[in-house]
Amino acid sequence: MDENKTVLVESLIIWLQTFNTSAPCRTVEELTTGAAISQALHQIDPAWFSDGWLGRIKTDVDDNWRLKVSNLKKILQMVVDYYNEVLAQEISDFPMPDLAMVAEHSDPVELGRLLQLILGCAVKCERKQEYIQIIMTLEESVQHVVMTAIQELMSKETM
Amino acid sequence: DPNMKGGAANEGVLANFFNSLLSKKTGAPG
Repeated sequence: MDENKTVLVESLIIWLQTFNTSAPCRTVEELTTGAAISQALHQIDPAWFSDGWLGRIKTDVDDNWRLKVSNLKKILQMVVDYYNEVLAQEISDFPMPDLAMVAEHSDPVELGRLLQLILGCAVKCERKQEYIQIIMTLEESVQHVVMTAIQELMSKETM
Repeated sequence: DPNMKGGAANEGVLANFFNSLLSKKTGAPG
């Protein structure tokens, strides 16, 4: 696979692993269920990504891509609302991930887009200090990709 | 060693970026 297309997602998977989610978080395929992503969001802001919301994310989706899409839609909608309502930032200029491509084809580019939005939540939330300091402990090459991903997000957002 | 200099410069860029991010205000304005 084209290395340029996977570098973002690979680095963001390494970052996501710092949340030590109980759901597996090693490969693109494992993340397509949405389970690990939703658990990370629950850690980032448990008031917004609440227990009740987390409970609506199905964990036994196996290879059922429709259930995966359903989970991923719940995640993306809540993340977009988080930017708008909690962070007071519009991200309409940012290309939204194609969730069907993530669920059906484990598309690394589209998953990378989704993880980029999760990263934005972590570095802007109330406990951002904690998350930024963790990022600063990661390998330099990973930090570099994370920095570029944050810069891209920031260039697309409006207050 | 130019590689070492490059590495140190990169480290500085990363530290500057993340430190500036740390100092930014959090959440919604007002």
